[in-house]
Amino acid sequence: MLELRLVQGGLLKKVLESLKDLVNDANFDCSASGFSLQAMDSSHVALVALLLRSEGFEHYRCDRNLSLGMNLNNMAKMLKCAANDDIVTIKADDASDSVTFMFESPNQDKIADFEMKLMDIDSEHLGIPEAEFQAIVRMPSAEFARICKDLSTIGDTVVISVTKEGVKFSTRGDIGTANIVCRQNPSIDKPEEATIIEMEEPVSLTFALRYMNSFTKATPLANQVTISLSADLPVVVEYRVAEMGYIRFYLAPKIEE
Amino acid sequence: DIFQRVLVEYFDSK
Repeated sequence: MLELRLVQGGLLKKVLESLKDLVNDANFDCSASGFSLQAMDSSHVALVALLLRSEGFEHYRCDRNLSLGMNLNNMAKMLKCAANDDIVTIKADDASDSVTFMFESPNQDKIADFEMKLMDIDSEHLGIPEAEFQAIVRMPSAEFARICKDLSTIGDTVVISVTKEGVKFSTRGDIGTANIVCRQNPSIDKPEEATIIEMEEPVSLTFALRYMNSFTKATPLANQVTISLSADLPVVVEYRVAEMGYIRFYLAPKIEE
Repeated sequence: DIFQRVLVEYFDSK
């Protein structure tokens, strides 16, 4: 028996909106520690890892580990039927082939339940070790989204370079080139507007903008995004999900050969 | 030429 009650139901709506274009079908893994997901896009270039810790739920009951295979587009369709301030409860029986989403309005005057069929999904799980990164950039998520969107009108790839001067996003295309430099800005009064760069060594990596743009669908979840870079390792683009967890996107770099 | 790598070149399958 699984029963997860999330008062901030709007968070789950935002999580699904940020996943559904990258991944079609995925297994949500439920255990005593939380509700998580790891899935790759169809070309196995990008991966998303989601964790919502059990403490973040108002009520969290998970009698035994369960894996719920869901079509993310269909799940997003159902969650779109919840209001942003609704309380969302996810329910499933151990042997059931369906999951129920219950939406309650904050004053309890409207209660809806939507039942969705589960799927058997044969997914590949990757072991991702904790890594030390050469550079970690924390910046406003809206600024990062704007940069990715702007650069993708000019080129297909972005070179992200971190030096002690700042972080530079560069692209080139048929019509020309573009460089955007963001300097460190601690913004003590408004921490959500800060740009903080922790650099062990300068690093420069090339990525497909199409995927970066897809990751920025998570912008409504968090004011800040963290971009972790190391030479010849996938970049990690992380958005915190309130106080309860994170959504991390991994993208393999492009390599010149 | 620039080649796009895949994630299994970095992370092992569990």
